[in-house]
Amino acid sequence: YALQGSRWRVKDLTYKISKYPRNLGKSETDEEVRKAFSVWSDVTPLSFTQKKVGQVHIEIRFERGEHGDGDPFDGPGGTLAHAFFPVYGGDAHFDDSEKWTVNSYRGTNLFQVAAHEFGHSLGLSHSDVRSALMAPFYRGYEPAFNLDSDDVEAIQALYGSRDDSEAHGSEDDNTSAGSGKKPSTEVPPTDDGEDAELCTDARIDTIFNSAEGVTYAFKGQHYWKLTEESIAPGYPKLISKSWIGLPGNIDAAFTYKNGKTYFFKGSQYWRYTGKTMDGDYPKYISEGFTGIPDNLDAAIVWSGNGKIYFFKGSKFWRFDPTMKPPVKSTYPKPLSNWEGIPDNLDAALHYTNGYTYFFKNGMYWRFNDRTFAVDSADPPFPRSAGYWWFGC
Amino acid sequence: PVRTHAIQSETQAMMYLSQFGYLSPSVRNPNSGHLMTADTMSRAISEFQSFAGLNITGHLDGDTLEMMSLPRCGVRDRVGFATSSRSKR
Repeated sequence: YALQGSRWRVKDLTYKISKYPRNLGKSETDEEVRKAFSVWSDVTPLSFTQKKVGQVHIEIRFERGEHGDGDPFDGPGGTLAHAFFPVYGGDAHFDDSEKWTVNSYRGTNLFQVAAHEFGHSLGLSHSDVRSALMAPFYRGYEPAFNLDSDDVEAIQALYGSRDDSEAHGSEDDNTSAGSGKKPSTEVPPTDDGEDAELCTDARIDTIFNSAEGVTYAFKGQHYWKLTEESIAPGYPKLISKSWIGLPGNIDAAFTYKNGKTYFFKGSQYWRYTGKTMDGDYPKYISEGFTGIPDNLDAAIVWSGNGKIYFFKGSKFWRFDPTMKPPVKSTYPKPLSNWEGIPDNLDAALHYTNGYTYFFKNGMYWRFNDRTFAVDSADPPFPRSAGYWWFGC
Repeated sequence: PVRTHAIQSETQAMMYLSQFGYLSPSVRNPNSGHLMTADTMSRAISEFQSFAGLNITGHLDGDTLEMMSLPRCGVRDRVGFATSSRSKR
């Protein structure tokens, strides 16, 4: 699944059908829309209440052709509907040129399409899981509709799950439109979801290359896989789902030449091979990385000498695992030795192109290993990490 | 599902890939004579095939054209289409 990056801050949402379809009755439309919302309220603490007049969170309209949002509908078939993510208002528009139907193999099933669109209204992007409701393609009427586990995980990543008592209470109201699944008992992420967004706030916790050469950015409970130009489709994802046992809000990370990836948070560190934890972790930084302080800002492996550099505040430490002690007595040294690099970094990365990148407050600096200074370039550094790294 | 919007030509496929975030939005601008390399088109097709769970061939094969012809949601599959200049990190 993929989260767009915004979500509603309230649990009780209202909606209004401002413009009904021409070929389907109002009461049938009301009922199908209600059932479509219940797909999501069955597995989250969200509630949806229809209003006939006044201000609402989600406005629903059946429109034809150009209808004022710059994204005209295209007649029967093709595009069936579209919806806006929470940050853009959450409204859902349906192409009134379609033959909207209820419980029929003819036409286009309103309930299924509405449930999909409301997924967008709540903050979900398209999923690449074919069986998911949030897959972008209409598969035809499915009389035994079931929400896919991918959809459940997605929406619960944003809003959490219903508690057990509520879940049992809802079973009485289960209809064929319901999910047919018990709400997940999995504990939702403890963050407030705000970190699932890189384009409004491009600050990151850490960034590192895997042993396979994939670059990952971590922020809060989520992570993104980076491509050459931006972020890969299908992200963010939960760190805890991929690196089992690893907490969120990581301070620093790097992959060493032995192929192991090390994550640092507070006074502890974790070691993984790929996404599998290497035995009994976490361990204390003071034991595994003697001489390196807790609560780090960033870490990199310098390709030239294979040594590990740790950054915190206005200082840096060089760690050489082959030496005893691994940190020389001349460390820490002032970060100002790295010409042009600011103190109190957020993250750092020795990238596959040989440059070293430093990140702070959504900006980044490219450090040239040969001149040992920040590169002069047009546009100059620091540059927006959102634009240049995350494709915003 | 009705397939009233069958994708049959490379131009239609380009428009589709642009509309849903696999190619630059400028492809859809009728005022821009958009040129792209075969590699760019192939990469976009591959990304669509990957997302749709098809065999990744990089070519507009029958399965790909059929998938593109399915009724679907109008929301883009990929957001933040990056221009090549962004690779100059």
